[in-house]
Amino acid sequence: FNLNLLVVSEKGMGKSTLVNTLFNKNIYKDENAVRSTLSTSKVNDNIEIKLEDNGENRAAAYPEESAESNNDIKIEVISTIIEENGVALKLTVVDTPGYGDAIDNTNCWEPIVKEINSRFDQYLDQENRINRSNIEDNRIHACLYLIEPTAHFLKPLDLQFCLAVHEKCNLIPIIAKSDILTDEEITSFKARILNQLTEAGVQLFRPPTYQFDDSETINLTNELYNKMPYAVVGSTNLVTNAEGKQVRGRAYPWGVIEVDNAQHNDFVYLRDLLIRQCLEELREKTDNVLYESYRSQKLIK
Amino acid sequence: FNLNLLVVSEKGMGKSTLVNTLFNKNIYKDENAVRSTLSTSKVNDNIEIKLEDNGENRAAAYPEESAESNNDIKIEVISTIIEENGVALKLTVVDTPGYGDAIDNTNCWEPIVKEINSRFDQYLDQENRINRSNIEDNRIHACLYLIEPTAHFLKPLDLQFCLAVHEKCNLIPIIAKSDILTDEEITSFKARILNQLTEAGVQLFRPPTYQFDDSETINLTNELYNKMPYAVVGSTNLVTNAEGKQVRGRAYPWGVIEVDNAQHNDFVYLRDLLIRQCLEELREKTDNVLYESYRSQKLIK
Ligand SMILES: Nc1nc2c(ncn2[C@@H]2O[C@H](COP(=O)(O)OP(=O)(O)O)[C@@H](O)[C@H]2O)c(=O)[nH]1
Ligand SMILES: Nc1nc2c(ncn2[C@@H]2O[C@H](COP(=O)(O)OP(=O)(O)O)[C@@H](O)[C@H]2O)c(=O)[nH]1
Repeated sequence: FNLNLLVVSEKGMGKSTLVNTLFNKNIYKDENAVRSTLSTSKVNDNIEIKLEDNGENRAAAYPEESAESNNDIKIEVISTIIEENGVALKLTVVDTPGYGDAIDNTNCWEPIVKEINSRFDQYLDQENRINRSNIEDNRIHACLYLIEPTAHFLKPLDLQFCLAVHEKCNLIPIIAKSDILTDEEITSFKARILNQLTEAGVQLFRPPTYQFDDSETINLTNELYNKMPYAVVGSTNLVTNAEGKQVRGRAYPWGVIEVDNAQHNDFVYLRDLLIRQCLEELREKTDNVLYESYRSQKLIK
Repeated sequence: FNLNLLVVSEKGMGKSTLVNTLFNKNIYKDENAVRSTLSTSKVNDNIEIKLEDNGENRAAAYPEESAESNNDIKIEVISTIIEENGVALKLTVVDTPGYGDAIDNTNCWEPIVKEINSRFDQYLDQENRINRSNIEDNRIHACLYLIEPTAHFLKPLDLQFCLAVHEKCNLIPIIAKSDILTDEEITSFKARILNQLTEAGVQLFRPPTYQFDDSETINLTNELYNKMPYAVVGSTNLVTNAEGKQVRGRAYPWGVIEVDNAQHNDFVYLRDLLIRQCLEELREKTDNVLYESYRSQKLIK
């Protein structure tokens, strides 16, 4: 089993925390994880990708680098093994520090699109070999896009990004740090976001239902889809909730928000979609639909 | 008494809510308020300022305008009378919709600097007249700069803005929507912000102490200064707190955050600085120090 997850947001949206929360492990501090960093310059069309180091400068990359309005988007790849219900999952997280962080963010999505394409190309090359017994699937299976919880609208950059990637990978929009929003604000914000995405023609990943599904399964699958964009909260810290129980969450002077409580945020729906219910569907759609579409467009040229 | 307040932030940082909370009045919906909107294009050095309308299109200005990455920063001015302890205060709020909202925000602070300068120039013209008995003081007395609560660092744009205005008006930095941050996160975020500002040489407004102040007053004044940047929460909605009392705040499923509770956020310190304690000091520093410095630099040229 492998899952290649592209995670995109501006700095400070709780991206690393969310990834760690999803897999209940500090991926970024895992000594056994395999890392690589590609530095890319987005300033011209020949995006130069140079292999930089083993990713250890992630912490050092902030904040001085962004403070000097460095216009480079980095592609940071981290691979680690996750144990989920006794099954080993090879998780690869593709991170994109620098995205949206500069004063001028024109085209900052291009290095990310190039990365998605380059992974399709790697697969294409492997498929074209004589010996195809050991194809490694490095294609992006899902893109988690974190939206700033302003409670107003998607920003121009958000829409540009979604349009640039939605036909290349399964797009899962997420309202980051949703504990900043009241329930009413979440409801109206989600409605506005979905309106904007629909008007722009952006496709989101839709968990499929099957002929043999019973009605309860169909309802659960629809609920998973209808909760998008997921208004999540991330935390790997344990706090004591109102019932005195130790749970993952964030403790404020006025109360404790619980990560795994569906009444407090949509984290459990995101986790179910990504890991427990639709992992196979995400990989299948990548293989049967998104990759095929890329391949045929490439072969036509 | 008059107060000319420049309020700057990206869209969605709770700016309008904060202004309404400070004066306990919906300024933007006040039918007796006087409004004007200047549309400015920041794309070249001849910033064209055209008087557009009476500001009614504020709501309409979002989101379509920003969705089309309109690079215009608007200067929206709204003047209204505030009753504070039986005293009438003429409040003018200078708002800057469009700031920081585009994909490319290069120089988006320039129209704001021009606005501050143009108000200094208006005062200079009035001072140079023969009859000076009716000078109207439209100079900016304080600039509230709202910082996105990422919990990491100031963004490059934040630093550029602060450097562009700190010698022209009293700069008061504010961490917006601070209910997104735990107490520990607020403490470390404040420390990092102050470090960055100090290293960049940015001056913040410092409430002065006087020779005749008793030690309690000196302590209060120092506390006001030491709380900067103020981590605030804004709300004009009444909610029921844990003690069953109706207070201004935000109600979440996990608890109620109270605006006027110093244990929950720094709003009361900001309100004290701006309105109850340092209103005179802000105007005096503008008149004696900031305006004088502008005037002498202008006369030297
Ligand atoms: N309010 C809130 N804060 C969060 C959440 N997730 C992470 N944070 C905090 O946001 C800050 C930045 O988180 P981090 O994961 O480093 O963000 P990144 O820069 O996007 O990787 C940290 O102080 C986190 O504790 C969340 O769901 N809600
Ligand atoms: N969490 C939180 N939300 C806030 C706060 N102040 C305002 N909001 C919400 O943020 C949204 C945007 O507020 P608004 O004042 O319109 O922001 P503006 O675009 O900066 O003027 C609204 O849904 C407000 O209710 C705050 O202090 N904390």
